[in-house]
Amino acid sequence: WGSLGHIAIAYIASNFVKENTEAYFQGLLGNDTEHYLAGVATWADSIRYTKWGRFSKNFHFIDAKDDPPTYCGVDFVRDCKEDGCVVSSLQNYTSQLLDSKLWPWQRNQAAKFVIHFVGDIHQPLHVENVAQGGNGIHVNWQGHEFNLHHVWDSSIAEKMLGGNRRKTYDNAFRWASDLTDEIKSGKYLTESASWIDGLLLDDPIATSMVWANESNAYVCSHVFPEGPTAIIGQELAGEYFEKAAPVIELQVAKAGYRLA
Amino acid sequence: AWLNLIADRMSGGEKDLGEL
Repeated sequence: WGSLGHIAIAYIASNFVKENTEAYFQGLLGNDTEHYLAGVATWADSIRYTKWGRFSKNFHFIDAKDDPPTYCGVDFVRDCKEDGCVVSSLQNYTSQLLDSKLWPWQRNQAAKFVIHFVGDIHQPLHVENVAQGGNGIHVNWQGHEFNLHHVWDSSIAEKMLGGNRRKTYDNAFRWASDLTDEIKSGKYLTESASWIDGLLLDDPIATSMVWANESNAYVCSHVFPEGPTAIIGQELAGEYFEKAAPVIELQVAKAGYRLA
Repeated sequence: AWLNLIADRMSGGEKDLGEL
């Protein structure tokens, strides 16, 4: 996701964590305000292209080698590269968070990675191999050329919300409040309980593979409904947007609730 | 729910999903 998605996910999580959890992570992250999760939600992206942070560049995705729209599915052994992927990273950084022998700075970084990667695994194109998660597919968006990955990361959500694009934190906060209401008493009320079924703290791979497979299924149904070649050069801000927007809302809501 | 589980484990508290 772009900043808007990551920050919204963090604010949704802030709305559902227990008091004890809030105090625990405020301590670990050194931030006593309501922005303690939102303020670090994009940190992993900010270090990704720096020299020292380069080790983490492959941690944001898993390249599912499936065949959309005919066949979707993620296989951990087949798809997670030797130097890591979003699923192995969630395992690694969750276990670092649970290891009280590590230095506080290590656990602080682990928290920032977990907060970010729970978000990324819910973006369908972070769980897809085709054209590097859609980065190599040129499409049109409101008459301008973009790559498909960027459209799913940012453009669709930004169009949904409208308003001033520069006010990312305000927009994310507002979006998070709306989605929190939908989870607590709106359209997600009944299904949200099942979003956290079968969470296993001692088996982060199994847990995040459920999330990855769910996310990847949207690659077949909504990202490439007619296959990857049919979308090249298409204008996506119309009918395609109308179908994709509810998926993005749902995935952001789920990511926030599951992160909490 | 993931952060709740982590905080519970580290605080020696209960392992259920609490308020969620």
